[in-house]
Amino acid sequence: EQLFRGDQVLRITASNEEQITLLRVLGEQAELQIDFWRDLTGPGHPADLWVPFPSLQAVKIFLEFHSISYSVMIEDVQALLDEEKKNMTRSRRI
Amino acid sequence: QRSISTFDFASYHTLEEIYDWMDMLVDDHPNLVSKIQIGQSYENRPLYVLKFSTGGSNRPAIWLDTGIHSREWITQATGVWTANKIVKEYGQDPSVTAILDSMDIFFEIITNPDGFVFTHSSNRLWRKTRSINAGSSCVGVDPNRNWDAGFGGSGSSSDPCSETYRGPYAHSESEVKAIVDFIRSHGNVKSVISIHSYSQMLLFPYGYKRTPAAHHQELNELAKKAVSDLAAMYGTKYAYGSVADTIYLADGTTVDWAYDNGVKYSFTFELRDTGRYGFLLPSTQIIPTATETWPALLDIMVHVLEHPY
Repeated sequence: EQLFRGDQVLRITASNEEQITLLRVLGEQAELQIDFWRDLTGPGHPADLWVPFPSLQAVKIFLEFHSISYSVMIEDVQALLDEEKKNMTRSRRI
Repeated sequence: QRSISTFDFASYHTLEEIYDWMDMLVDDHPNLVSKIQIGQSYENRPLYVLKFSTGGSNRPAIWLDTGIHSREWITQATGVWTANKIVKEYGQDPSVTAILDSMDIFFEIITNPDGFVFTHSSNRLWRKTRSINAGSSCVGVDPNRNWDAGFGGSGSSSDPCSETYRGPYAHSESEVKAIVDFIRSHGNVKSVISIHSYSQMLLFPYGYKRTPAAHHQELNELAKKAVSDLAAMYGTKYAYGSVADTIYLADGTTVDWAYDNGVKYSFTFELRDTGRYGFLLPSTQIIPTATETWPALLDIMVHVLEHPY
């Protein structure tokens, strides 16, 4: 089973086309293993980016260096998955 | 003892539980619902479609599918709730009754069963099919980039490791080919509604080109009404429009294939996003999501009934 301990999902809002281009370049860096859960559409529209824990630092530095605004939508993906699993088990028991 | 009355619609379920529930639904409503197998997945799981029909032969039909992207669990859960709702409302709600008195509804609730099982066993965040790609260690094809509608262009990838890998050729995925063969052999499908999550949108062709569809205005008006009725329930705001105008150019998608194959009322939903959970929407959101989606679905289905072509 693949675990997602410490992985985060960032909600990113690009303010202009230049930032969108930068984010697309970021997304193409295969070694970061990031995944746009909700894709980039246009300036002002939120995009959600799943970032594995080992890539978090690099991604956040990139976003801050380019003044791209973001917030942490999911603090720890695995914590949410654990909660989901617990709920499923409980409901099955009931 | 199996019983449909004890099924918990407010919880997420495994493939086996959902397939068992489908059998119970058919057992409980043999004159309204039947189960058809339209093919097999890559890993040889049956691809089941529920057929809602009150009789007749080759009636005009509406196709619904949920869960082509396996990790979008709210979608399959909404599918289960919706299938149950159709049964409950037939004979009660005049719109549902009118639709089913002259049309059939085909509903594929688990469109990507291999991926769905994988999300339960190994990787909750798996999106694609589970087919092996020759020459690559990466598994799976994005089944919503695999359709023969502008296949191979923008918004899809030729890299098997990408989440939007389009596959080696159009309809390479048995899950996609089964639907293509079914809709083509049926020959009288008037509407295709493919349901995804999350980003709160109701979209229609085209995605592979910016040219407006021939019926753009009608589809746009219908989408506008549907999202307005959806919002009336809990205030959830949906965007609507063509795929290309509303999100981005995306080739090889279900709705474009359907439209290019003569299915005028082709739509794709992106269900609700709370801005907090992404694909991990808690199960407490299932009923509200399904409930608010229902009037929008009904708007489309009623429009299809009232605008024969």
